[in-house]
Amino acid sequence: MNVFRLVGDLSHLLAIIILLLKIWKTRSCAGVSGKSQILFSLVFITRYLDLFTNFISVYNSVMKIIYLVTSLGTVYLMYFKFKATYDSNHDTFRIEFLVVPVGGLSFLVNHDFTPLEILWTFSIYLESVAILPQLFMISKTGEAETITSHYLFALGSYRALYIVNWVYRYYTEGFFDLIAIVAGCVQTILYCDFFYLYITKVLKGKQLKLPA
Amino acid sequence: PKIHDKHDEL
Repeated sequence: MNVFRLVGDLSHLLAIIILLLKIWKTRSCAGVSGKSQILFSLVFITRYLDLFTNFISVYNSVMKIIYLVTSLGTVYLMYFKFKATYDSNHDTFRIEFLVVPVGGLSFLVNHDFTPLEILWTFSIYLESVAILPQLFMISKTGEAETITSHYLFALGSYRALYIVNWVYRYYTEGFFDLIAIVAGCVQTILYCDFFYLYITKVLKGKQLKLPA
Repeated sequence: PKIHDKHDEL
């Protein structure tokens, strides 16, 4: 554990909490992509099967359980409790276009051809693109609520911090995992355009609106 | 890579 990892994990947790609180306080999930949230739940379910096979630390297990419960909770709020406020007309990204190729790739490029390892690889690849339905939704409506942009910023920061963590681990422990690094870089690159808008608009107190 | 490392990260 290093500081980049820890801050990255906390940033990830903050993102999930911001989203949950936004939905809960406003009693509305308008502007949030349910499809991205389903994909994130799928990411956590397939990755954290290792809760049953590998015990690392109390921190590790507790965080995994929190991520699982909160992401499933978000899906529940969106598709059941506040379903009437869900903006499905704008959430039209076809997730099979992500899940199918990612599934195929995780069978082809993995560290070990075993069920758990393939599911872990699937979760890493899927996470890297899971935000696309959300970004697609924003590009369709041309704007995002400020709170939604804070959510995205925290979520993007998490992966960017993980990259710094991997650089640090490579130099201090000689550890690197190519699958995680490549997927993590892809994931971070997807946020770059958003980061630019966030810094130039949201931090200056303006709402995030895409240029027409 | 050691299996430990992979499951250590979230």
